[in-house]
Amino acid sequence: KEKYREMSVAEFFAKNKELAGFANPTRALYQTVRELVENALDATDTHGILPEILVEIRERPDLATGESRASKYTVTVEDNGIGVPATEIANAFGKVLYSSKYVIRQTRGMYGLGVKAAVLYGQATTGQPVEVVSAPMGSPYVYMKKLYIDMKRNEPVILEEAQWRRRGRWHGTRVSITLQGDWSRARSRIVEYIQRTAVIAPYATITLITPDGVVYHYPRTTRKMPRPPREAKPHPHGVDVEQLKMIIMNTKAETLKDMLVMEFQSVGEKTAADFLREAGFDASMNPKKLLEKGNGKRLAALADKLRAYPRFRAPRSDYLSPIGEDLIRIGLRRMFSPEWVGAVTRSPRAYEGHPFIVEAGIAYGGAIKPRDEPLLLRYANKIPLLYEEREDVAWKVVSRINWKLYGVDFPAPLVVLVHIASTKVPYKGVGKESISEVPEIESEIRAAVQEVARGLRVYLSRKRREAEVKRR
Amino acid sequence: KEKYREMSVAEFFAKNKELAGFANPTRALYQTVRELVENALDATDTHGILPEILVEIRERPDLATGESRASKYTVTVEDNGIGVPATEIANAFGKVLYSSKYVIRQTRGMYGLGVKAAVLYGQATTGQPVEVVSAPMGSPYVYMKKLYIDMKRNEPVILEEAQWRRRGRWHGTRVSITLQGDWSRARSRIVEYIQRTAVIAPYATITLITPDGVVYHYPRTTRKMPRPPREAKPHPHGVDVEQLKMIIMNTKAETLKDMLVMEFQSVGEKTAADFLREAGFDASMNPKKLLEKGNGKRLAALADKLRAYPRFRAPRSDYLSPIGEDLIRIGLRRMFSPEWVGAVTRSPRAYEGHPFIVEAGIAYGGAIKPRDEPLLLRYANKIPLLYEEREDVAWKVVSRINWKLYGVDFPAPLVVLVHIASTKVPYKGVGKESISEVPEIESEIRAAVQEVARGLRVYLSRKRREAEVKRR
Ligand SMILES: Nc1ncnc2c1ncn2[C@@H]1O[C@H](COP(=O)(O)OP(=O)(O)OP(=O)(O)O)[C@@H](O)[C@H]1O
Ligand SMILES: Nc1ncnc2c1ncn2[C@@H]1O[C@H](COP(=O)(O)OP(=O)(O)OP(=O)(O)O)[C@@H](O)[C@H]1O
Ligand SMILES: [Mg+2]
Ligand SMILES: [Mg+2]
Repeated sequence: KEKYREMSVAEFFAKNKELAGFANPTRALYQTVRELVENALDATDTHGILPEILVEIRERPDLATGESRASKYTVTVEDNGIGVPATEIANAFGKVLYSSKYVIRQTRGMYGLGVKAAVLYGQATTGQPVEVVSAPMGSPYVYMKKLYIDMKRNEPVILEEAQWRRRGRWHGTRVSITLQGDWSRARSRIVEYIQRTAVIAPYATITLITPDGVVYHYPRTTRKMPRPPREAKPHPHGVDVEQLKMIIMNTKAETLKDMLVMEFQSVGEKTAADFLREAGFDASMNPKKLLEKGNGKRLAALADKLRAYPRFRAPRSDYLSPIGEDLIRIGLRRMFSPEWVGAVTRSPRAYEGHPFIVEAGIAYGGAIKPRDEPLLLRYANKIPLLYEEREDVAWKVVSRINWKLYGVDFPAPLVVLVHIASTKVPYKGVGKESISEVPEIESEIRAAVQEVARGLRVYLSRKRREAEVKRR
Repeated sequence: KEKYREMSVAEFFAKNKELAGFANPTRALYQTVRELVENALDATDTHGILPEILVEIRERPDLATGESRASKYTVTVEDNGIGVPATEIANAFGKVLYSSKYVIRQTRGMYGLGVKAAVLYGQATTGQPVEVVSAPMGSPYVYMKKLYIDMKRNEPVILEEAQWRRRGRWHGTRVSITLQGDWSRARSRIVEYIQRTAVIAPYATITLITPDGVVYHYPRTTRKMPRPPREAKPHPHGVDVEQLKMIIMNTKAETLKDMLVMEFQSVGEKTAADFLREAGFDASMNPKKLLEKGNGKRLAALADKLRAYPRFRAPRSDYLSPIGEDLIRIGLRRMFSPEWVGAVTRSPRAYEGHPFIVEAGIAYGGAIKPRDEPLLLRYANKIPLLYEEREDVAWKVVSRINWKLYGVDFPAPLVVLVHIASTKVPYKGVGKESISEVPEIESEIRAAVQEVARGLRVYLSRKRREAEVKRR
C-alpha cells in the first residue's frame, strides 16, 4: 500500500523549488539573476580576470499565454571569464550537483546546484531550454548548446548545438534562461543586488539592462584587483571518518606520518610525529591498513583525535580573498555620501577546520536618512545577501549591540556592513540568503563591528565637543 | 585547471550536514531523535494504528576515544507500525532521496532524506552502521539489517543481515543509530520535543529513556484517533509544465477532457469542458499529442491556464488530518494548568493547489508565568517545531498582533499554539524547523489566532468586571 521509490536530485529540487530560493515568480526572477551573476564573477575575479558582465532582462510577450500574472522573461548574463570547456557544458548546466567548485577554495558557488535550479524553474514554468554560448580561454572555438534537464535521470538533453571558429580574442560565457517572473515586484531587489555587487567590486564593469529599457551601468573605476583565492588542503580540525577514509584511499603516502603531512595543511613533520605518538598510533604504519575490516574503531578514534588536537597550526588564510578596508570605505562613501566611514578586516579565524575572515564597515550621517534601527548590508564571499535578514547571524549581532555606548541614539543615520569570507560559508539553506549562528563567526562579527564602532564613538564625541564649543 | 565533477546526493548532504539540521553534536542528537520519532508516527497514526513508541538514548563509553567533547550515543526508536518490507529496508535506510511519502498526502515525512541524514552523520562521526529490525505487518518473518551508506554511489552497503520467524503478533520497526552527540546540551530540547509530541497525541503511548536513566513515560489517555490522512490527486492550481508532461505520459485517458477529470481532483466533466473551451483547447484531442515536437508552447499555455482558472473547486481537504479543537484544549490544559483555554480549527484553504488547515490555541493565566512576549508553540503536520522560531511565519504573525486590543498587557501569562496541516508544508529548509511566509498561510494564521484571541478578550473583560464589582 505504501509506494516506495527513489527520486532524482533534479526532481527533488524541481518539486521543492522553495528550498533553492524559487518560492514564487518574484523570488525566482531575483534568484535567476543572482545565480548567473555569481557564476560570472566566479569565472572572472577568481581567476584574476577584470570582470566585464552584462545582465539583460527582457520580457517575452511572444510566450504570453493570456494569463496576466504569468509574465515570461528571458534573463541573459554574459561574462569575459574562463568559459566552460566544450565537454563540460552539458553537465555544468544540465546535471544537478555538478560543479568545478567542489574544492577547498573561497568561491561564491559551492553547491553545484545554482544555475540548474534556475534551468529547472524555467523549464517548469515555460517549457523553454537554457542556451549556453561558451568561448573557453585558449580554445579557437566557440560552442553553443540549447538544453533542458531530464528530471527523472538528472541528465542534460541537448536540443541544439553548434560550434564555430572564434574571431577575435573574446573568451567567456553567455547564459540565457527563460522563466515566469514578476519584474515589477523583483525590480528593486535586483537593482539593489547589482548595485551592491558593483560597489564592493570597483574593478568590475557591470551593466544591467531592464525590461523597461532602463540601463544601469557601473563602469570599473580601478584596474587593481584583490589577490584571487587559492585552493587549500583540508585541515585536520575539520576531518570526519568518511573524509579520512577518502583521503587514505587516495593517498600515495606509504606511512601514516607522511600521509598527515602530505594530505593536510598546517601539519609539519614534527607536529605529525608528536600527534601520532600522543594519540597512540604507529607513525610508520601503512595508512591503508586502517581501512581493513575490524579497524573501524581505530579509524574513528584517529578522526576524533585529529579534530581535537590543539597543537596543529591554525588553518592558513593567505588563500582567502577579503574585500579590504579601502574598498569597503570607498564603497560605503559612494553609496551613502556619509559624514564618517570606518572599516576593519579582521585576522583570520577558523570553525571546524574552515578558515574565515570577517570584515565590517560603518557609515554614519551625511546624506544617510535617520532610521529606527541600523541599516545592515550583509555579504558572504562577496555576494550581497538581501533576503532573510532577521535569520542571519549578522543581524543577531548588530541588533543586540548597545549602540548608545558608541554615541548612537536611534533614530540614527547608521549603516553597518558585514562581510564573511571563507572556504565554506555556513549558509542556512541552498538559496544562500542567511548565515547560521556558528559561535566562532558570531563572536568575530561582534568583535569587528565593535572595533569599527569605537572609531565612530571617537568621531561622534569629538563632534559633540565641537558643537558645545560653538554654542558658547 | 578547474576540476569538474559530479557529487552524489549522499555526499552532498554529508558534506553540507548543517542544511539537514546536523550543524553540531547537540543539534545532531536532537535531529536524530526527531527523524526517527517522526518516521515511527508516520508508520502508525497515518495507518490508523494506536502508536506505541519507545525512544532510548544511551551513552556509548565503549566507543569513547579519549576526547571528552566527543561523547558517543546510540539512539534507538521502536514502534508498532506497519514495518518496512524486506525488499525495501536497504533503500529506505541507505539511499538518500528514497521514500514512500513522495505522494500527495499529509505525512510528517516528505523529503526521503530524514533517517539517511542521521545515518550519514552517525557514520561520519563514529564509523558505526545503522541497525534496522523490521516486522512488516502481515509477514511471518522479522528482518534485521546492519548497513551503512556508500556515499560515492548513494547506495546501501549491508554489513550483516538475518531473518527469523516471528513469534507473537508484534509488527513494527526498530532503528538504532550511533553518533557523536551532546546530551547535556540537547537534553532539554529532546525532552520538550517528546512532551510536545505526546501532548497533542493522547492516543499515543510514548516512552523516553535517557542516558542518565531518567524515564519519561506518556501513556495513552484515549483510544480515539483522528481519521488518518488520505492520498489525493493533484489539483490543477499546482501544476507546472514538467508535472503536466508526467501526467500526460502516464495517463490512460484518450481525450484531453477525460484526462483532466481522471488525473486531477476538483475537476468535474462540465468544468473540464468549460475550461477547455475557454482556454482554446480541443476537448476530444488525444492528450499525448501535446508531447509532440513543436507543441512546447501549447503545453506551457495549458499549464498556465490550469493554474489560473478560477472556477475549479477548491482542493478537497477531507483527506487532511487536523489535531482538532478538543485535543488542542486538552493538551494545553495538561501542559500549563491555565485559567482559560480556547482553540479553533479553521476551514481548509489552499496555496498553489496544496490544501492546508490552520489551527490555533491559546492558554492564559493560571499556572503560566508572565513573560515579556507570547510563548509560541509551533506545529506542522503534528510535528513540534522547536528551533528557528524568529524565522517562522507563525512568529511573524503572533509577534505583530496588537495584544492590547484583546486585553493582554505584557508581561503576561500567554501561550499561543499554531498548527499547520497540509499535503505540502512549505518549510524553509530540509531540517524542517520553520515555515516560509506563504501569503495564504500567513493570513490564515492571523485569522485563526485573532479568532481565539476574541474569546480570550471576552473572558478577560468579564474577569475585570467581576474584579471591579468585588472591589465595591
Ligand atoms: N559563467 C560561467 N563561466 C564559467 N563557468 C561556469 C559559468 N557558469 C557556470 N559555470 C560552471 O558550471 C558549474 C555549475 O554551476 P552552478 O551554478 O550550478 O554551481 P556552482 O556555481 O558550482 O555552485 P552553486 O550551486 O553554489 O552556485 C560551475 O561550477 C562552473 O564550473
Ligand atoms: N519506523 C518506520 N516504520 C516504517 N517505515 C519507515 C520507518 N522509518 C522509515 N521508514 C520508511 O523509510 C522511508 C525513508 O525515511 P526517511 O525518514 O529517510 O524519509 P521520509 O520520512 O519519507 O521523508 P523525510 O526526509 O521528510 O523524513 C520512509 O518513507 C518510510 O517508507
Ligand atoms: Mg553557481
Ligand atoms: Mg522521515
